Amino acid sequence: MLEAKLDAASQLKKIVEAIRDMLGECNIECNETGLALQSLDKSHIVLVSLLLGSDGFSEYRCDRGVTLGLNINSLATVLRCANNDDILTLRSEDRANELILTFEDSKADRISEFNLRLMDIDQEYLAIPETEYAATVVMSAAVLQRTLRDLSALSEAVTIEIDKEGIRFSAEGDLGKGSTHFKPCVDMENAENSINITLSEPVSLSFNLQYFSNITKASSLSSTVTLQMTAGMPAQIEYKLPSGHVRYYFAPKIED
Amino acid sequence: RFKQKKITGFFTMP
Repeated sequence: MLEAKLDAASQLKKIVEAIRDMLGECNIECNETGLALQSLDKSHIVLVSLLLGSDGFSEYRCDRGVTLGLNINSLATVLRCANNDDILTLRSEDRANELILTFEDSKADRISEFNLRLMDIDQEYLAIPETEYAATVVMSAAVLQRTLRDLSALSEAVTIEIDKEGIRFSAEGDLGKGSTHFKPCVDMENAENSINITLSEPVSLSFNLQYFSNITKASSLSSTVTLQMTAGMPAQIEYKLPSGHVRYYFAPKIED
Repeated sequence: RFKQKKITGFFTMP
């Protein structure tokens, strides 16, 4: 059986909000090390990989592997009934057909319980190759989100170029073109505003901005984001969690 | 011109 407790429901609410627009139904695999999810978005352009280590929970118990087949939007609907600072417990018996969620306020004078029906989901799992990326950029998650939002007013696509001078985002559409360039920098006072670039060779890739904007909904999970790119390959975009991560593998647009 | 690739074109099923 699974029993996992979080001190603040907001932790799970934010994670689910970060993935719900892309995913429909998917399996969450639970074992003694934690919860894991791997799922393709509906159009197979983004692969979402979520890891929630058992250390990230205030209490965690899962003696035997449990697969939770869930509709992510149903989970989001139920989580909306929890206050952000509620204590949240997830429970599921072995081979059960439901996930039980309880939300308690800190004084424990209110307890809500919801049972979410589980589904048998036939899911494809992809092997993600171990990759040494040509460029790795660590930057503010909020700045990335803002930059992409600005450029989405111009075009459906953004081109990202990374070289030793910095990272450049550009877009071109009917009304004209625009770009934002960030130089590598260290901000001693606000470390999350630093831009760190590690590079073995310069890279340039283009991506759909609608999908990118869905990915950056994870910005509430972490102050920084790690963007990794290699020419002609999917980008890896990672938001670190206190114990685990939300990772997106994002297929580029490639010139025919 | 630019064509949207799918993730399944890069990663395979084990």
